[in-house]
Amino acid sequence: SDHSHKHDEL
Amino acid sequence: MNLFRFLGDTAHLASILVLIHKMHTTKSCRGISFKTQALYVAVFVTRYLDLFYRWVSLYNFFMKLFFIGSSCYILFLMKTKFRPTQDPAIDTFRIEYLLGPCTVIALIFNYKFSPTEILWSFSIFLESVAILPQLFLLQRTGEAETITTHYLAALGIYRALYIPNWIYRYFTEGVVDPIAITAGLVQTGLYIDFFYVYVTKVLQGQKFELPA
Repeated sequence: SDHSHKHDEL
Repeated sequence: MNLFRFLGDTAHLASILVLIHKMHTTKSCRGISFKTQALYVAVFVTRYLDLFYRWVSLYNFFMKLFFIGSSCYILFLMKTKFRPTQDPAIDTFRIEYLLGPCTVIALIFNYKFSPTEILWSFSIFLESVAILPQLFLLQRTGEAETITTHYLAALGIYRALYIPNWIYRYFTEGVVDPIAITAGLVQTGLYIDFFYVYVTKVLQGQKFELPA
């Protein structure tokens, strides 16, 4: 899966 | 979540509290760039639009609210209560030179060509250079109140801690975010000159003064 779209950082 | 990121976010939060504390105790926003603070509002608002459609965690949710709220509060203080202590004549960095290129780069480099993803990219690129009006102001005046330098140091530490966070995430989760990493490295790099003076002067108990 592409983790770059997670945007889980501030 | 790992310790580097948590401490980084804590430093970020602390930097904002230091800035608000500085304004209230000195009853002044002298030495603070309104332009940089306004850019941070733009950064937080464009990045945290996902508050409306993406749930990450309670921590993430409240931190986002804090960053949007506190940055707006700082602008409000600078435009109302402490307006007389602000000197626009020295806050002269042309922010068009940041907003324009960041818009173009966000249109080229993004994870998906959609409004929210482009705005997210824009906010990442804009954050990386948002400190420039502040550093420019510092360069112009050649000195800074100690509390202002603590604010900048905390911001720099926040950025620096995100680097080991990305290294850690690469090895533990296989996560790589090239946009955030590239912009983050640039952003951290901007603090190097400041940190040199901070460590060699302020931390030795001297006043922050740039060599003439």
